[in-house]
Amino acid sequence: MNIFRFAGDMSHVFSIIILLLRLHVAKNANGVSLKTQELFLIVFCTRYLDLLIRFISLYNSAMKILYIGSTAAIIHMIRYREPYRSTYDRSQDSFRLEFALIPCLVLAMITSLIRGFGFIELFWTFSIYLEAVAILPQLIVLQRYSVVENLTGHYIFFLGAYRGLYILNWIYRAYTEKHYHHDYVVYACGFVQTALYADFFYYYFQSKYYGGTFSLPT
Amino acid sequence: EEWDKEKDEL
Repeated sequence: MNIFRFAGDMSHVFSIIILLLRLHVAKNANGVSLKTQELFLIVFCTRYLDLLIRFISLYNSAMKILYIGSTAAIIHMIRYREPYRSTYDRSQDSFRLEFALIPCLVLAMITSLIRGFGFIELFWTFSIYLEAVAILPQLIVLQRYSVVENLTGHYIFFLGAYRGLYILNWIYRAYTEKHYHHDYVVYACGFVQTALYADFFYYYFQSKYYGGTFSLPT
Repeated sequence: EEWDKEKDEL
């Protein structure tokens, strides 16, 4: 594992901790998209099906279980626990999951057919596509609230940085490993995923540089 | 095309 990959994983873990902290500190779920969390839970559950059939390393298994467990916990909090349940604004979080799920499933089936993938690989491919767009509901909620809370802003920043660091990891691996397996589907999705954050990054850094409140143009 | 069975990325 190289430094970019490790930094990417840590950025991902960090983003989840920040979201949990944000819920705990603010004692509300304002501006948090439950739909994005649900998409991420589907991403993790479909990608990490291999947990059931093989063991790679303690680090690998621990991270996978951490991602699934923490995302499930966040969803449980917002759906069923007070004060999150009553402060979560369903009407602002109106993204329809099937608009992401169905195209990703169709794309994954086509990709798997072409590449001769089996059952687990099909779901793995589906999760790669779905992860690329999983942040969309959260970005839509953010647009509607306009002013972005500090911790929510940091959460999205570290979540975006995670896939960006993975891109650096792939470049590093391609240069340093002799028999590196190039997966262009993963590359393309990684670029799309990171690009979706570009606009957010721009306003995030601008607010950090100039100070004041962090708001998005409407 | 083979799936990268050794893939340990998250």
